[in-house]
Amino acid sequence: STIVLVFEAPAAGANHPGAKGGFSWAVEKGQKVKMGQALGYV
Amino acid sequence: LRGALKDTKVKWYPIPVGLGIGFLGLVQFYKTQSREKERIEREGFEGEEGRPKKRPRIRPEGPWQVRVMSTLPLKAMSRLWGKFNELTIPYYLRVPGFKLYAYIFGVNLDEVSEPDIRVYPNLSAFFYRTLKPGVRPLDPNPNALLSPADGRVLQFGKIEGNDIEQVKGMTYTIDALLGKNTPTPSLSDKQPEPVNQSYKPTAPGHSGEELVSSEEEFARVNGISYTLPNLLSGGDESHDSPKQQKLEDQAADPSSPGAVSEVRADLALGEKPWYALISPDNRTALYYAVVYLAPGDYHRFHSPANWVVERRRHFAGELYSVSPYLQRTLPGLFTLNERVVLLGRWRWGFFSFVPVGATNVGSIAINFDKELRTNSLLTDTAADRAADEAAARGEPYAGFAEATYTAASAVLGGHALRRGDEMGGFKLG
Repeated sequence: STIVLVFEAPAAGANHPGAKGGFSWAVEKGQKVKMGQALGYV
Repeated sequence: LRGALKDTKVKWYPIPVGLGIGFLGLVQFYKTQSREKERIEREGFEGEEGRPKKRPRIRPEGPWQVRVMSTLPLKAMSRLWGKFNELTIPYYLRVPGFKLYAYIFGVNLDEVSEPDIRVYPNLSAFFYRTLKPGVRPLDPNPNALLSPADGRVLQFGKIEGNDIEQVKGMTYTIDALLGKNTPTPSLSDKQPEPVNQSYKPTAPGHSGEELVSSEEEFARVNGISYTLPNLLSGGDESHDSPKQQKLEDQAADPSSPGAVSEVRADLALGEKPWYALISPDNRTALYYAVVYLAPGDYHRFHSPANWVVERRRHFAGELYSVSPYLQRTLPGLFTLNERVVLLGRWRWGFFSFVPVGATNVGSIAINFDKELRTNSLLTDTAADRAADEAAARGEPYAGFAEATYTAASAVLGGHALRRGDEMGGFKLG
């Protein structure tokens, strides 16, 4: 089974309060993750 | 143990496996017959013209393994596999059986919520196990997007145009995965309520002062300003009302319940393609991530963020395996398989969550959607009928059944989820 997430998030360099550097990934392809672990940060 | 084996009187009972299968077959036959009888009574005719035609099965291109697989009755096999795994395992075989499964698929039995795994009557129940509280801590950063489940990140990135890249460069479109981008029924069926005047469109050259009062105007304004941050902050403009300031403060605080949903009543996706969600001024972008759950993983999924689910689309597709090998070799695999598409919004705009079924794990359960039935003969028949009716009307079949979520609060407009909330899971068969 698989879960696909598609979402809108601030682009890198977006000049928006709270967005700062945009969305950045915190994982690598093929990496094992646990539920609750961060995939990325806004 | 020797004494127990020698001295215990052994009394053999026949295990009625064949009888059980026969009984299930009889029940299924009876259900089919009753359904057909009801249909004839309701529609008043019998014969080929009243029977839903089968949806044409898509024969995917690929290597011979894929072609062979496409000839198999995968959904029937999946259902049979589910029934098989629901058979009760003899009490004394449960521990060695589950331990063998755990050894083969790498299950950490220390994390399982039940200290005595013999309470799981069958593999199906063990597969859908819960974990001990605290063994999956959530990332403390409120701006983190969390992994919804245990698994392996196969692919992630930014969506360019309408295409999502699959493994090894194969692509599929968002339209094919999520269905066409259509406005929410609640907004298309009725005249929208006037939007709070303090919500300003933020596109360049748009003053944002007028009160929106018609559907046409709403769509126009919505077409310009569709991201939650834009609506909340009014771009670079100052806040006009204490209410807007309050909403912004709430949305900025992820711990605030209902913060996202408070303003979403005024939002709609509009009739734009998905890729048009990317704002013209590059404030936001569309991203995607694919998490693969191996057979030994914890198979419940949780909310990756604070968001509001507005709609559910059920695509009654096929049930190919979603192993990394097949993901590499079968283009658009996720657009072929049965899946549940949950569409909604989060702090930064559009958000969707798509659990995709597989041959061994065909059933997708959503905790807040008791009416959803996946991997079911009934839903397949309903899909066949819908395809048939669409063909009779001369319209293309959308490929999915859609439902909208309502909430107790009018402004909520959907089912609100907080980060880490359990949403549902995958079940065997």
